[in-house]
Amino acid sequence: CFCFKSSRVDRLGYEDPKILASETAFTVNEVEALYELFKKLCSSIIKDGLLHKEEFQLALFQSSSKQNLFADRVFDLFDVKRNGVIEFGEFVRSLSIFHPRSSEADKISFAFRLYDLGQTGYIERYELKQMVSALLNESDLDLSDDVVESIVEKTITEADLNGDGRIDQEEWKEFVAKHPSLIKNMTLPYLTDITVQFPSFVLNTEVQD
Amino acid sequence: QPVAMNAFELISMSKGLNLGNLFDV
Repeated sequence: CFCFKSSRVDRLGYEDPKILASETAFTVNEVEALYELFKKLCSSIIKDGLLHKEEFQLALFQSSSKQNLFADRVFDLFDVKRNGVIEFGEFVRSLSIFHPRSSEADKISFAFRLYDLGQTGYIERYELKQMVSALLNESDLDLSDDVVESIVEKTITEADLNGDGRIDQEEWKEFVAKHPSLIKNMTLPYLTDITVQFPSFVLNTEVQD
Repeated sequence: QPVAMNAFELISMSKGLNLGNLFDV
């Protein structure tokens, strides 16, 4: 038993599931099941127990080289230590925001940080245009620059309540309240089912929820 | 219709924001 526990704790970035469960929306068994998923994700290319951007992209797009502005933003926000990799603890704490049990306020705040590309505390007009252009590049949609400008302008006009030409956190909250579908992708119903999807966690579990 | 959407509705369609794909391993 001692050797078994020791080998798990020695793994890079591994954290005690009980501690992670106490800090997140997950139960201990859900954290353990997430570890089964994490091990698969982070052994796809580099196999060092850490999730690299190429492995993250491979899981999202079935391609390790596909550049995507939004995947980059998600990766960077998950990588709280900003050391270029996602450790297991970072993975669990960030994914917890996407849990159906997590608060809407946390989801709204995370989405704001995602879209605040320059991390200035505001979603600027040029950032919004950059994101719409990025979306068009990855999709089959073909909109003229005039149409994109018009969509961005209309959105800023509706969201920018104090008229300073950009969107702050309070304005973002108001905008999401009017358009709740904007944070739909911030909830992953799958997360409540994670122990069913990765049942092999029972081989290593230390508790039963 | 994309033209009728606001900018954030368009952006939220990105595959990079669909983390559900992480679980298809």
